[in-house]
Amino acid sequence: IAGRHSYAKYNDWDKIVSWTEKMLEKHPEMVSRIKIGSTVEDNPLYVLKIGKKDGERKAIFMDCGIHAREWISPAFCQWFVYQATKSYGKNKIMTKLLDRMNFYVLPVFNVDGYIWSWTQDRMWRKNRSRNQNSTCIGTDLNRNFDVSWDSSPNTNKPCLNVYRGPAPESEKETKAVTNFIRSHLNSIKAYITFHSYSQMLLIPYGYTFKLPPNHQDLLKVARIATDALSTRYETRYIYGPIASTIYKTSGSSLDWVYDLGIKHTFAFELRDKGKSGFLLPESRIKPTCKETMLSVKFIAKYILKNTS
Amino acid sequence: IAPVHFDREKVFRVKLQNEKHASVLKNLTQSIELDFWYPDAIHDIAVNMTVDFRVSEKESQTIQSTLEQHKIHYEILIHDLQEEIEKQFDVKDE
Repeated sequence: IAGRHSYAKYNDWDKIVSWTEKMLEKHPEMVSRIKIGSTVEDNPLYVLKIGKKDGERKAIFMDCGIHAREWISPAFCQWFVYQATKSYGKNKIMTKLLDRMNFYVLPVFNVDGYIWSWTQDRMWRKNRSRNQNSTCIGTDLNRNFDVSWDSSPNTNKPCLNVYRGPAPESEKETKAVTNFIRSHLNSIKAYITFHSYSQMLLIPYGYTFKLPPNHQDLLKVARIATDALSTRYETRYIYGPIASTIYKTSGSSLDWVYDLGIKHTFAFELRDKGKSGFLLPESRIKPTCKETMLSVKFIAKYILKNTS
Repeated sequence: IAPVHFDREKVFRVKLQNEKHASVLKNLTQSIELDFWYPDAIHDIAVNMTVDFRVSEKESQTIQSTLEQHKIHYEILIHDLQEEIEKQFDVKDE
């Protein structure tokens, strides 16, 4: 029997599935659950749609848990759904956002990997697909997107933690997400992906040092968003393009979504800066989520006001 | 399959101040398996970068002595990973 779900604790996959059901029951007018696909191990990929159900609205797509061991990331997506639904009608900003926008939230992108990190190997990162001619398992889903996919020769070996997969979008999880985003391209105005760790807010590009046309705009949003985040506990984030802020990466979701035409894409690297790394204690979940929420709300407000 | 245990595995933080430091670390990965936490992989490391990686207890001595031999600044962020894994569950059930 799965124990109780808690926003202050890390929840395993079974608890997260039950939680999605509870959210549907509790807020039927505001939450719907969409199965966008399934994984190699036949687990469902659920997106929660938050907001009013009538008519088409601007939307923000958010995903968490693309890398299995980054547990704080799915914890934030759950927190976001909880806070959004709880504060509707009470908090002025959230009410306005949910009246006028929808949020698509994928609480766990890499479900098989996440389960593996709970049951077998806490340090697992990739998904759990088998690789031809290799005993090594898994593809790094954040190298599997069709954007400069084959530009790095260092991601082509199945035993690497950053293995890009045999082809772009070869993985069922990637395919499910890309199909969903493509089919909602008219309404999705922004994309936010959550990782850990290192306290950064990253913008395109990762595969090149070139800057996108709206770089100044994105940089300004990132600056204010990180300022907003720091107001709660003075947590310092750095921000900037992936390639120049960390290092060049190919095949990432952030760049793929941007080049598809969604011109506001952001990647959070949540707490901490290395003291605990991927093993952020549960006592840090709530503060991390609270401060991140300020940032995400600012981005959402900006998108609502500044996109057509 | 029995779950993986990480008893006394360590997480190192290394500050690479020049090309030589970077190549020392790259050479180490030829013989020792390192799990890179930051950046994601060995090919992403560069001069002036702070690198975090996990290593088994068995290999940690070799890592430590190599780093000291080449005067590469390092700290051990986590001394016993298994202990740290258990410590992350520090909130009691409500």
